[in-house]
Amino acid sequence: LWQDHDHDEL
Amino acid sequence: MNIFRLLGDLSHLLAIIILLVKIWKTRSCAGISGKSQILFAVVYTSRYLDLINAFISPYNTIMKIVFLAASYGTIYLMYMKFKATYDVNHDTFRIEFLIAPAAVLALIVNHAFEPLEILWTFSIYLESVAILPQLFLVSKTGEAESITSHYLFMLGSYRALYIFNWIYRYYAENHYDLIAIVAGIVQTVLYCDFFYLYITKVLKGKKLQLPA
Repeated sequence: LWQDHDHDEL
Repeated sequence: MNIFRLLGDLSHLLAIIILLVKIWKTRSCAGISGKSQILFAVVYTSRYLDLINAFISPYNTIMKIVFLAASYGTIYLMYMKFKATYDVNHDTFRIEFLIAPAAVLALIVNHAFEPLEILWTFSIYLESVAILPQLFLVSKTGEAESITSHYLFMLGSYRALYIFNWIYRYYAENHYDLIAIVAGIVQTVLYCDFFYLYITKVLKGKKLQLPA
């Protein structure tokens, strides 16, 4: 799994 | 930022504005599910806690604040100002059946077992099903006003456009987030039946009426 999500996406 | 992301955000924004303007102009929230609106407020609140610890861009910050404010504004209009017009007898979906599984799943499947990360994951899972009370309300009454249909169409388009954004990002940036992608696909699939009715009926000037 991706380690952290993208805080840019709303 | 790519074109799909931008168009997705804009259709999300437009959906929220359509809903607020509809309620304000008609002075009525008939046909709108307050349960779904509560779920969206929970979604934005648990997701945008990162406003405190992660500054991305003015665009990002402004959009998050607008979504939060519009969401609480909608709830205020529905449960306070125009409460008398709220279709409470048809809006009977039990939201605890969505909140509890989303919370449990967020605790099990997440990127990191940290409070903010779990809340973000919870918001992604909950958003994917948050429209169900609204779709349930439409199916119970058997119809939706055109303006409500436009709202639902823009809201569905938002997550569909995000899927294109994720496909683009996978190839262009080698970035992907399985939690967001799977939940986003579930969310979009829930709108498919509605999309079909919207295109075959509402766009041809007919009212959205479900077959009896």
